[in-house]
Amino acid sequence: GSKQSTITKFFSKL
Amino acid sequence: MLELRLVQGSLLKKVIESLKDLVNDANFDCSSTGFSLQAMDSSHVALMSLLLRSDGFEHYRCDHGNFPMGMKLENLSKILKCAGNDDIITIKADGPGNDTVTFMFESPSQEKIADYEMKLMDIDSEHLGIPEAEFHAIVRMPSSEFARICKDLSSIGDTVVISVTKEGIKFSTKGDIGTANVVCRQNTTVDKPEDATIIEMQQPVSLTFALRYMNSFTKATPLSNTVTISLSSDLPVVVEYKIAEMGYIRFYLAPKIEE
Repeated sequence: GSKQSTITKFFSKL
Repeated sequence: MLELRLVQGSLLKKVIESLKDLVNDANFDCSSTGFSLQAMDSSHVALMSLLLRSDGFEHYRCDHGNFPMGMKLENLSKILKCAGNDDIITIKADGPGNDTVTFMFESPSQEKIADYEMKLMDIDSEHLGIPEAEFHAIVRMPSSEFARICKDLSSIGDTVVISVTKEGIKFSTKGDIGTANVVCRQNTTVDKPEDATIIEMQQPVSLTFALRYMNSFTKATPLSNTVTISLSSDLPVVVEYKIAEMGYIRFYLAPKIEE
């Protein structure tokens, strides 16, 4: 199966 | 003092309709660049980025540097539904420290003028840095076609595999009742440029996404005849709708990753 990743895994907080 | 006059008020109505199912509340930022918003859905799977450039407004005054205005989108939507499609919309606020914003709606003939005041909210929002990316594939296609495909596939499955190869862009899904594949080939021999499908591919790419989010993004279809889908194998997809003469709304969606 596949798992939903999140945006914060790719883009960091400013 | 903030005063923004948008002659094509329907653009703002359409923008909020495209966001309100994914975003509960958000800070709208007003700066010399323009009126903008960055927000994530509550699960942090999708990120929305809106820009309405200052020069797209008939009148744009924003004296306070960066001035965030926290709004509940459901409430904003209720108010903007009171504006006619042809109305001119003016957004007014006194500046930081003031807790209301006023929306003024003027009919094109100026015979009806309405104002609605809405309470602002304090919202803790975290801004994310979106890196400049080199995409493996960028596809521009008619926005109505993309919306149709997302809707059709979601009656079969919950996820869509988007693959770009030399052959074209392929949308695939599978579910309990079976499977579906839709391939759109590059097509530039069209009467109207907005009907074209243009595929720029550096290398083949294939990613899996939740269809529920893609379907939500297509609520922005009334904003633009075309949509641009930018894919890289290790990044969220970017689904962009240009807003005529003014800016864009971009939806970033994190992929599903094999465990």
